[in-house]
Amino acid sequence: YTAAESGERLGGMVSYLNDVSSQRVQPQPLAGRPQIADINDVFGLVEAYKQRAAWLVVRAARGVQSDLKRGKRKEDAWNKNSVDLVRASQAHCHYVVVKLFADKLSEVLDAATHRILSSLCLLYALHGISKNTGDFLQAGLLTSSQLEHVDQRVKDLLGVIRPNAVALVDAFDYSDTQLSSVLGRYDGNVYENMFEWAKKSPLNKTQVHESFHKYLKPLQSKL
Amino acid sequence: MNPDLSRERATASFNPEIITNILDGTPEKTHRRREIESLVINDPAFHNEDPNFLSRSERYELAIKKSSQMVKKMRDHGISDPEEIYWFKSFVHRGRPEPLDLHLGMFLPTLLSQATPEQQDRFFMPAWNLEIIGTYAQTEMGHGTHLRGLETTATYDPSTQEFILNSPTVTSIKWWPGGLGKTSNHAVVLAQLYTQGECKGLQAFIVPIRQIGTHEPLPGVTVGDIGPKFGFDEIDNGFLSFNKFRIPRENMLMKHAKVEPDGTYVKPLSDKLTYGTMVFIRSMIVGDSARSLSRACTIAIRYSAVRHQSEIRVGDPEPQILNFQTQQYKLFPLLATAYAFHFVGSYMSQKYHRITGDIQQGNLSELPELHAFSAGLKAFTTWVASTGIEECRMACGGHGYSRSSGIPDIYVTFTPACTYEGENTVMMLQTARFLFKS
Repeated sequence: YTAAESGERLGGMVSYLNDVSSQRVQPQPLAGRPQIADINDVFGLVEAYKQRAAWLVVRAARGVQSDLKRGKRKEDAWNKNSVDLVRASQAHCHYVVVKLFADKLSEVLDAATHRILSSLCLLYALHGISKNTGDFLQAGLLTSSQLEHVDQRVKDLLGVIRPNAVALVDAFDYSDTQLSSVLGRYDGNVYENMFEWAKKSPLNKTQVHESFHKYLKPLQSKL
Repeated sequence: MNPDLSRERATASFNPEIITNILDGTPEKTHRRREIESLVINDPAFHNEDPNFLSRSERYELAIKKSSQMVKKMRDHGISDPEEIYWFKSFVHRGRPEPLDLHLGMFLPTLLSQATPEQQDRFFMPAWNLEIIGTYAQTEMGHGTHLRGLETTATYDPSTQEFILNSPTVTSIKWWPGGLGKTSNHAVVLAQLYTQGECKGLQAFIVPIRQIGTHEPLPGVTVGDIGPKFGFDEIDNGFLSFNKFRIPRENMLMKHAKVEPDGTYVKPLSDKLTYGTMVFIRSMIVGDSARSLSRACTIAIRYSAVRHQSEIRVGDPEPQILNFQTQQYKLFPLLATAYAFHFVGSYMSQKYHRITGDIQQGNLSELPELHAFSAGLKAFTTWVASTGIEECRMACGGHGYSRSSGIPDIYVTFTPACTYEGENTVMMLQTARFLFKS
């Protein structure tokens, strides 16, 4: 932020901070100009995540700077703004994850695979927005009516994923041995195997556990 | 085959095999990964009882037994590619940690990246052949992520050309390293270097801690197991303290920083170089976030397709719980997240290998961003995955609480990732520092 503010050109995943110097990133909402045109356009959503990250970085950085201007020591200014700094980092990481997911789609050649992965990516991006509405609203990236569309779209996507859910986890390709789970068995024969598993419990080595004779039975004879 | 699952698989609009290939990177990698898995699954040496039914000591012993056979079998099969070693280990130990994790994952790589050629001649082959079993002792009882706060000291004595290792306080006792309590006979110890009356900061030393042969702790060394934990039953996380324990000057890892026989300290090219191993481990942890969350999703989603309960339309048969929107809303965003993290994990390891290549050429320009990048993403993905695994467990109802579901094991094995290799809040502030500086 400091380098970009002083006019340095940044590369890599933080290049979006270059907008800081051109003052296009404002801590206050941009009145009446939501930046997401189409909530189904995943690359538009990536842009929104980027703006949200930039907005939170600017806000945290200016918090530190204003404390420095008020004469606070650097370490104290840093500590006093660390909750906002962590939020800014989280927003940065969230942006990186959404961006890498969207970028990956362009490598997928098979049409059916591209379709289902695109739905997953859209769900991930929209669900992330619906879980962090405060940031997106305060940064002026979405209107509250758009938010309703986002929530509705998330529910629609659940329906799209539903018929593919089992195949999507099959694709992770975990063998039963690796998964070590009765509930998650590939063949789905859960209940029979749960019963078999339980029978192997060490407590079942004998029909009557020794503690009965050692404690319960003596107790019963006394009461 | 359960008819519900058969039907689910018949209605998919895509071929899972194509996605498996994408997740592995190439069809050839999928093939090789499955080949390695079948080596393990079909090997009677790895047919063991269910650890859920064993005591902690029995679990540790079983893990040592499996690790001993694992090392031998890897040699027999000629498995040496790091990624294939990772797969083999994961199949043998079913994704659970094992006592040689730090020997293979930290001790050997540290020798490769921070030892001089002479030191490698002395230590590497014995370590490769497990005559030397090492761990990586950095964290102390009272000090974790903030390395400058570590208290263990290594004071150079020019008259004998030795370092004197000491644990001056209780809080300076090394605490947590895996394999330290009972397994290892050496450790890379991180200590504050004092020479010619000055502190020169953190340095790494190769320290023998047990007698080779008898495995007894050496005089001046106190070592043991830190006791039961939330999980990690297979691992002897240990404690280690020194009482003026002497090691030769040649035991300080001197590829970067040096101490001359008369005690003169020679600075390294860049103190960032010791971050190399840390960045490697963090990029692996991002991959682990994806793998652990995707396992939990696999269990919860398959089970939700099998379990029938309650009703949506009065009088109809009980529906699959996966047909309830609320169940979908719990699980499908997590499924999407598991995919997202898979792609981040593979991007990070590609970036790590590319940038370390640059570093070999002496180009350090991208190291600060990679360091900040890996810290933030390690924190972000492990926090989300940890809570996500717990959500999957609860989405399985009461049965999710049984060890038979497998999810409690996934959770207790994975959730330490939020604190080890750097506590997550501290990681996030490291990224914030980079963002602020940028």
